[in-house]
Amino acid sequence: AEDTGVRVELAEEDDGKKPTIALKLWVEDHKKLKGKYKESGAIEFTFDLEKEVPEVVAQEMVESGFFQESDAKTVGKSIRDRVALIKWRRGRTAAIVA
Amino acid sequence: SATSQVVHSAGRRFIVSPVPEGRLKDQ
Repeated sequence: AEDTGVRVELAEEDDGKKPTIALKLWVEDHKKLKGKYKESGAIEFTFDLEKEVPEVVAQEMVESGFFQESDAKTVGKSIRDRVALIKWRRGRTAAIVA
Repeated sequence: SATSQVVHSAGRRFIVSPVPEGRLKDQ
């Protein structure tokens, strides 16, 4: 995945079954953001892999004051990349089991 | 370590906690 300066990791072990997982997001490289990141910490949130859209969560983070509007796309892409990886891993595991 | 919480109007809860140690590039 592209280095967006925003890191997204699993905040819990993925059991491969739960549709909703906990993710943790933080800014790894502030220089890659256009606006200022309000927090110095990591933001933990839950994400439904089947129903939710990464860009919507990114927008909620903007509305909650963590990021500026100019960085919504970057944050959304960072979440989307991680979610894609989680889904790919799940698919691969299911294929091996099968 | 300090954690705080922000709840968006749509209901999603954001929990802010310290960044995992050694995971910042520019600080």
